[in-house]
Amino acid sequence: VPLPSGDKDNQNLAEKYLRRFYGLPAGLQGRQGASSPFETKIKEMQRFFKLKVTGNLDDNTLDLMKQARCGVPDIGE
Amino acid sequence: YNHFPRHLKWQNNNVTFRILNYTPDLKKSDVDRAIRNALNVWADVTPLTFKKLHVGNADIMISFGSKEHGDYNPFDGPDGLLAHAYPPGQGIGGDTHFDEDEHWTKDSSSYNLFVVAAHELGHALGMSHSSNAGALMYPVYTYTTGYPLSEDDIEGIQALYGPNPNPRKVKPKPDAPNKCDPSLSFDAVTELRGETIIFKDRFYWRIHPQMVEPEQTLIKSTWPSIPNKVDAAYENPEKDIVIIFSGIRMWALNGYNIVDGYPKYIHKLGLPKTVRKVDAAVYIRDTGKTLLFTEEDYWSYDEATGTMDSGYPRTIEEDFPGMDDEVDAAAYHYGYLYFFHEQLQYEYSYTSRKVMRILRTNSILNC
Repeated sequence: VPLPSGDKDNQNLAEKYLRRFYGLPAGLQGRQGASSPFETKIKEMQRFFKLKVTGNLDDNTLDLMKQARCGVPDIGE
Repeated sequence: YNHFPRHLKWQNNNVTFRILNYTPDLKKSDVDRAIRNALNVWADVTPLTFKKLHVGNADIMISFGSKEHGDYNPFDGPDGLLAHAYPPGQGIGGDTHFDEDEHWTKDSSSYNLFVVAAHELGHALGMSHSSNAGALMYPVYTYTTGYPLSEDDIEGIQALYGPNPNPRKVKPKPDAPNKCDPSLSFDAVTELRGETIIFKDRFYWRIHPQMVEPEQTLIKSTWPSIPNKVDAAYENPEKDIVIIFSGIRMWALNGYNIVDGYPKYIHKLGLPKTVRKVDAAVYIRDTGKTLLFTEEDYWSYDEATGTMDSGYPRTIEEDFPGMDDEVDAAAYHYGYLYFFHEQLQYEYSYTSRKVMRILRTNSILNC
């Protein structure tokens, strides 16, 4: 079912963020779904920022993604 | 703190840098000074020295650019990505780029070049991001004054290069408090529109009924104009304001905005001039009174008339039997007063006038 546009924007923002800072693979394989790379990377980010690790794109997680920051990845290379 | 994989670092402690171009947002001399001060922050705590070149290749090439700026790692326009830097190494290694689409400043009015440069040059020396919210190497931008490195940052850079053989006295910022530290005590607690705000050092935790995990944030990143150290705080929900006490001054917040006309002196409430700080404050919804605690005494302030009740101060010990004789912070929920003192929290029944339970302070933080 297509996401409502607001959620879609947030979903795109999150995917872009996770690709840049957490090495989420590009393209469709990063999409939603239980233990999908998307969910795995969301958990990685929540763990890094000491948020509640839910794997969901909740408000706290989204708030953090919108804050001005450094362009260097948070994890690995 | 974190390093880059393989703990990349400069093999030679005498590092060179060169500023290739300048932002039009600041005078050239301001940019030079911001970069030099940012390098000095790291030089203060390591054996590293930084020599400025004006021609040729330097280890750290510094430049301003926007969107795609030559490294296939484009910036994104205003806000979002502010800058990036590459870990030590040949060629692009160490290079540091600032997004020209940001507005660079020397103060807190927008992105402070010195603060961002100190962070980015940390990367250029081999530091990766820290997950400690009080560290300079934390990924999210936060304006800060004074010496920017925390103990976490210093430990990290000295793990790569060792300490400065001739250390200049620096006063690192304390790391962010650990919510599950068993000896944790609070500076202040208040409600704020249904959330609970707990102040500790330069930080506050925000607890929302639906949000199990408290969210830790720097005070200054939410309320830049209130001090880094809060002594007491309380909410008057009828007026939809929170009063923050620090030293002999108090601020009124309406949500996240400071109410005009503040700060004011605490003596405006009717406290004697001998009182130099409020330890804890709490509004009792059932009586319309605000209790203000200082050392072993407390006062009762009538919010409706805006006057101090007569017959005060009274001693905490006299009116709150079973409680400690001093209070760090206080909160009121459904007929119970919660007094926080050092690492203990006392649940005091306002009706039966006695302590019902004694808990660890940080049990409120889901520890």
